[in-house]
Amino acid sequence: PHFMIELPDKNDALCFNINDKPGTIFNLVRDPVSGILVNGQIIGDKKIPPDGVINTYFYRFGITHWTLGVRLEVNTEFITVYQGGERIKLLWSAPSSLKGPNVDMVLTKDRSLMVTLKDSVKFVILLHKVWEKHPYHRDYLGFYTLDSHLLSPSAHGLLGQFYHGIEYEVSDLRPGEVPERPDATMFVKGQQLNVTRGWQRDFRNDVKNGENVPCWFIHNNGTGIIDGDASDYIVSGLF
Amino acid sequence: NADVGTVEVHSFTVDCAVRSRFARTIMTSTAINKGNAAREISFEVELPKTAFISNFSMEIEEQVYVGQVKEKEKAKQQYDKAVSAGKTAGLVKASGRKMEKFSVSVNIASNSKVTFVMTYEELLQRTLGQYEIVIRVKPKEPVQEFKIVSNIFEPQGISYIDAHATFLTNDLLPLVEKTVTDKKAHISFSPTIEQQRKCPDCPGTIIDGDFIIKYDVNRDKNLGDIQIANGYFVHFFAPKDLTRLPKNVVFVIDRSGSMSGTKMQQTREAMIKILEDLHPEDHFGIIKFDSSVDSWRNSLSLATEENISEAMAYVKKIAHRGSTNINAAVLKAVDMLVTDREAKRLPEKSIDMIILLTDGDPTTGETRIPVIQENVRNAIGGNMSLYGLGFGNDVDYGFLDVMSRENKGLARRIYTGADAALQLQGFYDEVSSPLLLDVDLRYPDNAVESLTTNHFSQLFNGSEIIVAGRLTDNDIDNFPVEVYGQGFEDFSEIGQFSAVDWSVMYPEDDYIFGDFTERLWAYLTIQQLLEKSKTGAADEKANATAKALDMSLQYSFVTPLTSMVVTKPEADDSPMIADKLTEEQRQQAERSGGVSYYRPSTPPTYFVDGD
Repeated sequence: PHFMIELPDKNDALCFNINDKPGTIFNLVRDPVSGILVNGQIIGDKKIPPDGVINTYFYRFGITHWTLGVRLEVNTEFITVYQGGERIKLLWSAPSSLKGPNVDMVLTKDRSLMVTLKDSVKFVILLHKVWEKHPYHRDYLGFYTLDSHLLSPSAHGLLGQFYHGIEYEVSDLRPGEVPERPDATMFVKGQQLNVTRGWQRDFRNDVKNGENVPCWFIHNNGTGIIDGDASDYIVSGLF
Repeated sequence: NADVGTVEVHSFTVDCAVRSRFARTIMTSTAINKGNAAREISFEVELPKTAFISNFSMEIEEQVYVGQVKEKEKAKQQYDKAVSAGKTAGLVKASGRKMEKFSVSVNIASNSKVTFVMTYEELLQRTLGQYEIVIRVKPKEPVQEFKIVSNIFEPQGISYIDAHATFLTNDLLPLVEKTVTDKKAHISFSPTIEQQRKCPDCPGTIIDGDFIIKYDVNRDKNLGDIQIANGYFVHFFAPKDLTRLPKNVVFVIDRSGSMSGTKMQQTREAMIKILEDLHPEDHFGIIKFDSSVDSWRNSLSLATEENISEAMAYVKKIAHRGSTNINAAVLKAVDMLVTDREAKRLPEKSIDMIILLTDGDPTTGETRIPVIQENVRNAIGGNMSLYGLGFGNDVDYGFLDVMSRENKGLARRIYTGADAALQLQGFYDEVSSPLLLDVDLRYPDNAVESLTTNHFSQLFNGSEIIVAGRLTDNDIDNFPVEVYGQGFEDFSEIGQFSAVDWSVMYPEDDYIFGDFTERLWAYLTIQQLLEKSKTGAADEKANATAKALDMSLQYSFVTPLTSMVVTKPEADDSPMIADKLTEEQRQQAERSGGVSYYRPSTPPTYFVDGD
């Protein structure tokens, strides 16, 4: 999966990939104060592509809000909401909306699920549907945080750690391996990283083609930009 | 803060009473729900972060709900239990740079009235020759009865007093009433509802900002002043007319990558000003560091015009790069001072200090914090002072705080913002004029107990040393005091004090001192115990924490170890809690506050997806 930190006030963005064995579950957001937990499980391509690189994608998210007593499981087939002892199942194929005291959800058929958890966070999950008979690829999900400003300063996780903003400086622009992707030196979190100018796609407005967003790409599973390394975010269960 | 139209905020009053630097502020607000249905009304105020909340109550339907101070962990369990049951509405904490926010909300029935009363207490600190009281007021709408009143009683006599507010217009200025007699000042500000409006019949209020009172007291006796009340004494020591000591200062400046941009620019600006302000008899050195450590010159230089101008040229060229080796940089500064001292290049009667400015954790060289602290402690060996300036929110402030305290210094946070250069200069101004070193204040062993710290590594011009304790003999007539310190001329004063008769000094207000001196002593003791709980051996830390907790509970202070629990009238198990932030929590809050405050019109997006 590719991670993107868009910083409109800097007119810039940072991006990195995190990959691991299919089946691995990563923690994306954890805020012990507001009681939010978002974990995601990755899946690989159906078989090894010709270039030999197994790409992984998120295909299942587990979202828990302890204080509101809400739990959501979103996978590429359906969505399950647990709240106050009640269980509601929604299908991606049926547009629907749900308005409750603690959670609002709007599902756009086979495309997106917008979730607002009261006084904490708003996010959208995109469904990428792939042709069923595609030889390599399969359906996967994207997770976009739309509003996190109500989360506490303790929020962490692969995405959550960036909710507090990030300070960095890029200098020493130089030719990279590919002419249109120059390399540069990034000073971030007291470290000096070699980064490459590139782009990643934001699919919110165009779920099929996406929009290219230029970003500074951080190599080696985001080493240097994330606190610790990617393996520190592996968790044993979805909830 | 209420549903305008149906809920009327009837009154908001601030009553601040100061007795010999110890300030007790009571904020009271009354609101009436005039609507046909129940409404949620919230009470939100800001208080100085050096203050401890000591009381909070709500009166609804003539029933008063009073806050109780409890051990933080116990309060948290109670709160968590209520949260899991989905029955609570408020956690009370937040912070700003100088202030902390306290907010609660409660549901009020139709045609009912609620009165919130909050009390906080603080010991005013003398900085750059004055005490400052900050009262922040932010009513959302004009209030029928709005009043700020402050009564200041200073037995030493008030040398000057000034009151102003950030929101004062020419129309409001005459409404600040100030009555000052020798030992007493009364300040009040009470605009009518019409005077609070931005314009006739328009909504909103111009009352939004800080009401600030600044004052100082007379200092007639070199030995200071001792005040005795109800079995407790307090000694204020800040002699005037002492010659400042020359200082030898090494500035250690972090130029690692994270300092890039504004921080580096502000550091350069501040350093230029600081260099300009050096006294001609001072010596100084400059070290810049990232992964490598470079010094301007190999030894300290006298602050001559020529040297200062060369240093300025050097400072202007400091540019960011690389990572952070704090250990090597500080040890280099210590070595420079030690070598110069040994070579007798520095005046014998002078003070050695290191000012470290950094914005991040050590990331290269020795990165283990306890090892760095030990290395620095061993190298300094009690012979110089280390001041740590933590720039921004990524710094490990606790690390700097402990390391500075262990070496006769102190740490200060520098907030990222347009005024960062001024903050750096301000800190330097505070510590740049040492008057005395190793100040000892001695009292008769058989007459006092539970004494607060009575040894101080230095006294700076414009500050004040305060010692308080309990008297074993209530009828003490002559209270002997001795003060020693090393200065340009060695300081040695011996004298005797007697308890004053408050009814003679303040014939109409003799009751006012009541428990103030005792609470001042308790406040000071708790502050010092909280500091001790961060340094020293594990058992000493635990001991200090336990004592601080005991005293916080005994004196009903909301400190970082306690919480105030207010049981809301709706349900017994839905408490509201007032917390005191620790420095680390404050840093976290700042970090988040900054993001929230500067949130651009297009919010940032954080996402994960696949191609």
